[in-house]
Amino acid sequence: GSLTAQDLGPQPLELKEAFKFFQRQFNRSYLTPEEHARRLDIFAHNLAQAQQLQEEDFGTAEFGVTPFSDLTEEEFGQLYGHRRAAGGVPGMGRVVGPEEPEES
Amino acid sequence: VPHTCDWRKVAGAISSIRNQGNCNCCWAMAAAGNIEALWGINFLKFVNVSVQELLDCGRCGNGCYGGYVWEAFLTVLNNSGVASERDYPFRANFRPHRCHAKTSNKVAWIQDFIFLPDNEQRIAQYLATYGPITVTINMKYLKLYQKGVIKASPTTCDPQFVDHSVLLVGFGSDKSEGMGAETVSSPSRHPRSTPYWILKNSWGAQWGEEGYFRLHRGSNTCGITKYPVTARVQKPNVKPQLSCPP
Repeated sequence: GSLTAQDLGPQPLELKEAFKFFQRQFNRSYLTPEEHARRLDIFAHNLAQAQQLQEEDFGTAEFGVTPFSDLTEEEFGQLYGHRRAAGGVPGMGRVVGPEEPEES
Repeated sequence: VPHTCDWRKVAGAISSIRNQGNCNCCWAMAAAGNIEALWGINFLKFVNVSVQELLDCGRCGNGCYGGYVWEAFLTVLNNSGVASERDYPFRANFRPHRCHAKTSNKVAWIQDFIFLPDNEQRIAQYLATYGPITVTINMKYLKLYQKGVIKASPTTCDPQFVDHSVLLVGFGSDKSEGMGAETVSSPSRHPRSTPYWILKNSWGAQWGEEGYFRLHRGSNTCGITKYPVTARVQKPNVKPQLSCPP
């Protein structure tokens, strides 16, 4: 069935199994039990997030466990985002269209 | 515009999926992929160009904190070309004053770069005729994406807030069972066609559809039409030797 944040409670068995499988699949290990527990929580949160994206999507996409399932949004944004463009493009604007390739 | 186009089917034209690791250099990897693909389909020269040179020699500096695709093109223009990945390998970090473009052998260069109109039909036409294009999108849906065609609304994926640069390498339509919006007038079940873009990411081949992902085509999903920009390696209007396979 679907795992959502509400009904996770103490970590259910299948969540732990899923997390073990994730660790094997993407070669993840954590130095301390505390870190492991924290990453498990983040993993559960991301599963719930994936469920929400699934409900929001109008296409045929599938969301779920990926190599980033143990990262928070902040960590993911720091590692894989493209921060500077978020502020827009200073003074660049549109330059040419295909039918005027002579301009550049 | 052909119905489908997939530059990945031209052997060697699209270089293998990269992994930016701990360095926010999607902009440099998208630009490098663009230049590699254009050299492949225009000159049948299949090269891997140096992302690290784009990072080290960019005017903005510290491209591991993010950057712009057009900055990468300007770097290649300023240096009159770019070295190979082999000669100037990727290190996933940035050090100031480490640029050694002057001593490296150039394996590719560009004539200039252009922005395309924010029109998906025109983008598809250009892509099919001249080759892959870099685009910058809102990456909200990508972190937990596994496969399939992402179709988001502007409220769930703001097309004005774009924060990730990738390479557009093709387009097609996905036939799947179910009632599509176009068929609402005839409730009987029959195949629904979902037009999509094929995009090359730089998060490794374990992510998505072997490193690629698909976005719905025709609805400016996640802002794909905001900054379509591509280098040019030939004089204007000169068509490549190869055309996009269906």
